[in-house]
Amino acid sequence: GPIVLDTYRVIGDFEKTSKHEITLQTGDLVEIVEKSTNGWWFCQCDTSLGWVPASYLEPLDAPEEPEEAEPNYAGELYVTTMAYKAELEDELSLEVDEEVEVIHKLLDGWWEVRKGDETGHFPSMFLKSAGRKEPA
Amino acid sequence: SIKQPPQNPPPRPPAEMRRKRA
Repeated sequence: GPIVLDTYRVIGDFEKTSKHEITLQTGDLVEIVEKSTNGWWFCQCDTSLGWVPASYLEPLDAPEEPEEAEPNYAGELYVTTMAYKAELEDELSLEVDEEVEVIHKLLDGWWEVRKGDETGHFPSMFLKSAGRKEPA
Repeated sequence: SIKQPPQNPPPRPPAEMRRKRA
């Protein structure tokens, strides 16, 4: 049968910053083709196809319905694959190869992580599970 | 390929959304 794609509404103007992204305006409707855990979603808007930030979208049908997994305060061990310097006060600065506990995997790709006594948001694309062995 | 997502972290949610979530 036909593939029915989820429709989302754009909640903020977004200007593309690379050629595989698409520019969006508040109120645009997009159909989601793929949801990547790094917070970039592949979608169609009119005749354009490209990546857009999940944080700029809300579900058309049930905007208040939580889609996210519940936080896991026990934490899940991950290791940073890139350094990142916090730009907002709710983010965490970390160097490469630091071990952190992921406590909330947010769909926008900015996971909540704990390092010692500090918690903050960190890009999920710079994290890999500590349980997974990388190929040599 | 176009199916490769961008290599940079996506922008944070618009400020209004962050306030709503907080």
